Amino acid sequence: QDLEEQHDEL
Amino acid sequence: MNIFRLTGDLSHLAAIIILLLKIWKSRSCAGISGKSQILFAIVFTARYLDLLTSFISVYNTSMKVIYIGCAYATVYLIYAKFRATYDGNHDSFRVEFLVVPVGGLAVLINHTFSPLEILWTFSIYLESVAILPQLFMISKTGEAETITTHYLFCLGMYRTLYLFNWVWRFYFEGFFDMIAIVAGLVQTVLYCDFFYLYVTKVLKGKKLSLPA
Repeated sequence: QDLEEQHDEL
Repeated sequence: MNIFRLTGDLSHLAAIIILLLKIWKSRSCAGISGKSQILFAIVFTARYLDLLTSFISVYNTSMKVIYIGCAYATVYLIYAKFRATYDGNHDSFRVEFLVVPVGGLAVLINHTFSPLEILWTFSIYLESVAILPQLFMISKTGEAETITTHYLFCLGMYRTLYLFNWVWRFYFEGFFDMIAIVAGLVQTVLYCDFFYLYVTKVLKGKKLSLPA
């Protein structure tokens, strides 16, 4: 997983 | 996107709109905890700062904007427009007992030690307990209007459906986010008692009132 995570949920 | 996540989001949206309409139509915010609504506004603000940094989808962006907008509109209605109807005496939960530990926990336990990520984590932890002032208020007054219980039911269903979403995503995408899952479990457990009362009383046409 990326270090800077993308949160795709609300 | 799976069916649990979509229905969860829609349930969340329904909750927010039910509350706004209840206040707007009755011109009153009696029985509603302004403190819980402020906490939700903080939750959305802290979590959706990524609106400024990353784009996921039109759906994602529009829902975030709607949630934030409605949260602030609700706070405005309670503390400004219909302030005279706000039942401050019964809304006596001490929110600093939630915000301070949750802030500390977000700094200690997070995915990445960066400002945005800590704020995201803070919002996840805070959301899990943000309904407590509202539940506290109901336990204090011993009753809730039926429309308020519909609001709470939709709000509780939202995180419950997200739990199913996470099970789904774990099996089909290998995705899991421990912070969201643990906080989501806590959040759902807080609603269990209310769910029981909702099914046994409200759905049978009775008003939700607690024994004295």
